[in-house]
Amino acid sequence: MNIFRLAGDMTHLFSVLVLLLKIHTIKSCAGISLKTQELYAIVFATRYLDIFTNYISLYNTIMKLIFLGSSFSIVWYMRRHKIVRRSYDKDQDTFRHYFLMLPCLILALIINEKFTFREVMWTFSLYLEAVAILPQLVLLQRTRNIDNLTGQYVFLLGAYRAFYILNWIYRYFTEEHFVHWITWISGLVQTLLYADFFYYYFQSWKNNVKLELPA
Amino acid sequence: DYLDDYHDEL
Repeated sequence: MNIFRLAGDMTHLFSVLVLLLKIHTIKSCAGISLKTQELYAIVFATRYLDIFTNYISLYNTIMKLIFLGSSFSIVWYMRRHKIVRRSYDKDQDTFRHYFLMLPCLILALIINEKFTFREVMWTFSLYLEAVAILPQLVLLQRTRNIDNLTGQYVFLLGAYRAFYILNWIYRYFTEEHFVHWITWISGLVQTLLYADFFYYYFQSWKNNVKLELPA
Repeated sequence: DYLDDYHDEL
C-alpha cells in the first residue's frame, strides 16, 4: 500500500459518503444519475466475487463491503425510498446505460489476462467502471443547477481515478512484474472522461462562482 | 501470482 493508493481509496470512500450524506440527510437525489449508480453496483458486484474466497487484508475486505453496501443502498434509496425517489430527475437521466454493458462484456471476453470466469468478470468490471460515469456527466450537463454536494461527489470520484494512476506509476517503478495494460488503459480512459469536468470545476472554484457546465 | 498482483486493488 503506497500513499497514492491510500489517497485514491480515501477520495473514493469520501465520494460515496458525500453522496450518502446528501441522500440520507437532505432526502434528495437531485442531480444524481441512477444509471451511473446502477452501473457502479454492477461494477462492484462483478469485481468482488472473490470477497469471501480470497483474503487479502482486513482493510481490503472492509472497503469491499463498504463499496458493495453503499452502492446497492444508493440504488435502493433512489428507486424505493418514498421521499428520495421523488427528487430523482428521471426525465433528464435518459442515458441508455444497459447498452454499455454488452460491449464491455464482449471486450472482457476477448481482451483479458486469463480466460477464467473470475478474471473475465474482473476485467468486465474494469471496462464498465471506465464508462460508468458517462450517464452522470450527461446529467450534469443537462442540469443547469449543480448543487455543491453533487459537484463534490463527481470531483472526489475524479480525484480517486487520478490517484490510482499515480499509484500504478509508483507500483511500476517499485514492484516487479507490474505491467497491466488492461487496468492502465481502462483507468486512463476513465480519468480522461473527467478532464472536462475538472476544468470547469476548478474555474468555478477559482472565480468563486457556482459550478455550471456549458450546454 | 494472484495475490501479489493488481487484484489487491479495489
